[in-house]
Amino acid sequence: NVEPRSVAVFPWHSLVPFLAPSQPD
Amino acid sequence: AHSQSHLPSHFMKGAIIQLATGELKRVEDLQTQDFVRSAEVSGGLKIDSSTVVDIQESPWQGFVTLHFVVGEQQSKVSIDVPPEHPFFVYGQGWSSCSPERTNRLFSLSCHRLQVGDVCISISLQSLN
Repeated sequence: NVEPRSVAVFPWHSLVPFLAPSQPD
Repeated sequence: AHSQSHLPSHFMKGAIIQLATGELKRVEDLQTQDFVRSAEVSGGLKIDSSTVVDIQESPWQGFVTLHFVVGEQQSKVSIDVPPEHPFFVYGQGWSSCSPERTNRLFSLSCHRLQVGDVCISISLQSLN
C-alpha cells in the first residue's frame, strides 16, 4: 500500500460568504 | 520565512475544491452552476444573490467595506474584507476590489468588483 499524499481539499461553501441578515429592516 | 501563511489558501490558484456532489474542481475552474448545484444537493444551505450597492474604505486599515443587498428580502449586509478577497459574480466569475493584489497573492485571475455586481453568497435555508 502506498501512503496517500495529503492534498488539501476545501469545501465549496468555504469560497463564498455567509451573508445572513443580522436584523430585519 | 514568508509572512503570508495567514492568507486563505483555498483561493490560491490550483486549490482543490470539493463540490457538494463530490466532484473535485480547481478553484479557477469553478462556474456559477457549480455553486448553484452544490447548494441544491446540500441540505440546509441556499444560494442568495447579493448585489454590491456600495464599496467604501473601511475604518480598519487595509480593508474595504462592501455593502450588499441580500436575497429576496433585500436585506442590507456589510462586511469588511481585504481588497484582494475574491467574490464569485454571477455569469462573470471571480472578482475582487483589487484584481492586481488577488493575482499577486493568489495567482487567481479576477475581474474588478463593481457596484451592481451580483455575487453568490450562502445562507441557511429556512424550513417551511
